[in-house]
Amino acid sequence: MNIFRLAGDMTHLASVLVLLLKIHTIKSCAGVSLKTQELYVIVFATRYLDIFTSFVSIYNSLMKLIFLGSSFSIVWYMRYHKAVHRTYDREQDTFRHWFLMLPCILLALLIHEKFTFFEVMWTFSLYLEAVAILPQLVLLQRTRNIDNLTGQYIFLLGGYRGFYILNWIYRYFTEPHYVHWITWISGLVQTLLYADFFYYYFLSWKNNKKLQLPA
Amino acid sequence: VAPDDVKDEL
Repeated sequence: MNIFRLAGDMTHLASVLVLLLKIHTIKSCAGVSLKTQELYVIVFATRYLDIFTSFVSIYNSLMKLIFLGSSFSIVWYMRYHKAVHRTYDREQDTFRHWFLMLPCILLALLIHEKFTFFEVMWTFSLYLEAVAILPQLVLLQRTRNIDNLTGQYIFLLGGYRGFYILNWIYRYFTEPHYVHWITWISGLVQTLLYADFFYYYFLSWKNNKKLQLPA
Repeated sequence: VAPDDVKDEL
């Protein structure tokens, strides 16, 4: 464990807590894409298949349970909780996210480190996570007003993978044979997808204005 | 140390 990875995990945890806070306290999911949340459930479900078979550390297992539990409960809230579901704008959140999964599955079957069930599922979860934010970013372009909590949620979610990139660089230089091109490239693509969001988020913060992505 | 193939990252 290094500080970059710890910072990444804490930033990821913060993003999930901000979203849960928003949904649980103000009972609103306005501006939040259910499609992205459903993709994240699949990302974690396919990433943590080994949660009961391989034990790395208490921290690792605890964080896996937190990410699994929070992503499932966010989807549950947005789908089945009456008050929250009412604030979900279904008309705008129309990204065909199931079509995102197909290329990820195909790519995982083609490009992976080992052709085993676990490894292919794990690779699939990496590819899917890289593009999981797309429905949310599309929804953001459509809904003009972005409330602070949603903006913070996306900012933290994008930032965590950026810390992971620093972690991969650190591990590359400190651990012999630590080379994982698949993880690195999908992590880089994932972070780059946030580039324009980060730009407008920074501008809104600098000019102290409401965050607005151009149409 | 976790052997190489064990995923130690989240």
